[in-house]
Amino acid sequence: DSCIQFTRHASDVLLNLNRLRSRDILTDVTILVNRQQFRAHKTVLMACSGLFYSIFTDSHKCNLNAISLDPKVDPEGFAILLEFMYTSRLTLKESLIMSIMNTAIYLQMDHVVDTCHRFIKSSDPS
Amino acid sequence: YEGVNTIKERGRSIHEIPRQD
Repeated sequence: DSCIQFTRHASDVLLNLNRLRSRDILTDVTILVNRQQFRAHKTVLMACSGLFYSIFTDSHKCNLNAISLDPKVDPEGFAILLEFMYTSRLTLKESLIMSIMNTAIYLQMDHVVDTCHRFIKSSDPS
Repeated sequence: YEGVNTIKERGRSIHEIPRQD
């Protein structure tokens, strides 16, 4: 028996989901971070974040079409994490690393938190 | 998948949704 493994299939699907997001096609939730709004697909959010997984598997909350995050969350940090969810690329700017890490902790994105820890450690001269 | 001969296909797997119509 033979099986064809398309090695770039996962990234091709993700690219298309990101195109759908940028064109606001089938996006089904607005995330409110302070006064900024981000449109996204619930399935992508819950596939990447423990917090969104808990929200959208809760039968009382799964039909919400807007979710307000804790006002302490930095919209810039959230934007970087949302971009990561849809592209697999995490932009780690030194000026934003703490807000990216704190937002990742809040969103329960443990692997990203670990990566931020390593980045901070590697940039610490002491 | 044990015993299955897996062939790697490195080309695009699906159509690409355009940025805008």
